[in-house]
Amino acid sequence: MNIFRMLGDLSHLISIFILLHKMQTSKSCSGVSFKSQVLYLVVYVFRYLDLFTNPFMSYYNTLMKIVFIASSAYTIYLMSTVFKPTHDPAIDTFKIEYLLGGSLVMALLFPPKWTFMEISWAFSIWLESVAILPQLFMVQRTGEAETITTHYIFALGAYRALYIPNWIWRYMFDKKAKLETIAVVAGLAQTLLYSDFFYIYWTKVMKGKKFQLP
Amino acid sequence: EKKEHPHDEL
Repeated sequence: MNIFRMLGDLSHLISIFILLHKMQTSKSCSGVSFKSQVLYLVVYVFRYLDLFTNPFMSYYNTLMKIVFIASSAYTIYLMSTVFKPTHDPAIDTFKIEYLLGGSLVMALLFPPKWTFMEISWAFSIWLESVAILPQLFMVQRTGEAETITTHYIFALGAYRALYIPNWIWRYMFDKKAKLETIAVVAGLAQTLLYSDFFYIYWTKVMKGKKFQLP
Repeated sequence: EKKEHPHDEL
């Protein structure tokens, strides 16, 4: 464990709290892409299958995995029941079939090993790298976003972005660490996808302005 | 040694 990885995981936790807080206080999930949320649940379920097979790694690891799966499922539960009337499917129209299909193809072509567990792990890594697209697409369609929603997107993106210095750190100082090419490539791609958003977030939201596309 | 379980990140 190093500071970047810890901050990354913390950022992920914060993003979850922001999203749930936004929905609970405004009693609405407007501006939040249901499709992205479904993709994230798929990501965590497929990645953390090892909760049931692998020997115990650490309390931290197990706890975080359970929190990510549970909070993701809870978000979807809220969006599909209590706050369903506030969700507008007409602007949440990204075709996620392509993201699911593309991730599956990548996972099948370059798995770390030819086992179900390793293919599903790779699938989840690729899918995570693009899972934000329906959300970003929705922001683009409406041309603006609530500030709280942009905080959520930022914190979620910062999670993977912070993993990049973590990998550099592990590569340099952690002799036992085995860098995982798929995670690094997908992590870089994911951060690149966010870069436009990061830029607008930094130049507008951080200066107290509304998130609005030029 | 955790060779068989390489995915130690989240």
